[in-house]
Amino acid sequence: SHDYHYGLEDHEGISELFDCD
Amino acid sequence: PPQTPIRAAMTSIQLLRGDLTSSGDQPSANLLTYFKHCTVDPTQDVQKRLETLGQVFSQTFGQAVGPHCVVYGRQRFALGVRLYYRVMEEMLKSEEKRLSVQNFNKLLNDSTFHTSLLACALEVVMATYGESSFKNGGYNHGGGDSAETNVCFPWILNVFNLAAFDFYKVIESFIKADPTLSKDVVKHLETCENLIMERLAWRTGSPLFELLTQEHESGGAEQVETPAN
Repeated sequence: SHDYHYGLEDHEGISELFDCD
Repeated sequence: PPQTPIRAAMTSIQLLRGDLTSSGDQPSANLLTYFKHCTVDPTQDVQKRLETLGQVFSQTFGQAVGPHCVVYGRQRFALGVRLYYRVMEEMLKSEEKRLSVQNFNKLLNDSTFHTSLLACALEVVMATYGESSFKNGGYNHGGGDSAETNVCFPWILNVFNLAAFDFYKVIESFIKADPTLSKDVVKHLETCENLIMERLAWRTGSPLFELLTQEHESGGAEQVETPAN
């Protein structure tokens, strides 16, 4: 297992990051 | 038992190739269904883009590590494509669950999204093969008199003419979508992420500046406090 720090909130995802909301 | 660096690399490579054996080099039926649910079916564009980027990648890989290594470039690309399709499908499943939609028209017709995702998949493959490594600057297979360049990140961005800020957008979702990524590979992607945040995303021409301007013009930015007297 890794200790990557996830920054996205539960309501955020790839769609918002590529301006698809 | 502790492994030598070579044995550890070979194990990682075997795991990656083993994991991707069941993944096809074509979109799965499930992924094709997502494509068909789009207002504009992106299937053909996806395949044409892969053909073009495949040639660019293999040739540039050969130029970087040695002309007799173009075949290795093709091999890396083939693995990268399988990973790209697999992660894309997982991302879409996750988004479908989150947003309760099945039509991802804008996302799946966004060339930048596909290029970023593919670049990330290739970065994972090259990190697994030790070719992209921040620890030792990567290693090249090549020899002879040809000039060799390092293929360590951000090399892949130059190959695909991809902005660092756009590559950054897929990293977290990629890691979430593929729980089989090794600790070392996740660490590598995290290092790429930090390098982008600290330096690469702030280079001249970065799309980040346009985004900041849009935010400012739309009044989204908070007012800066004037300095106290």
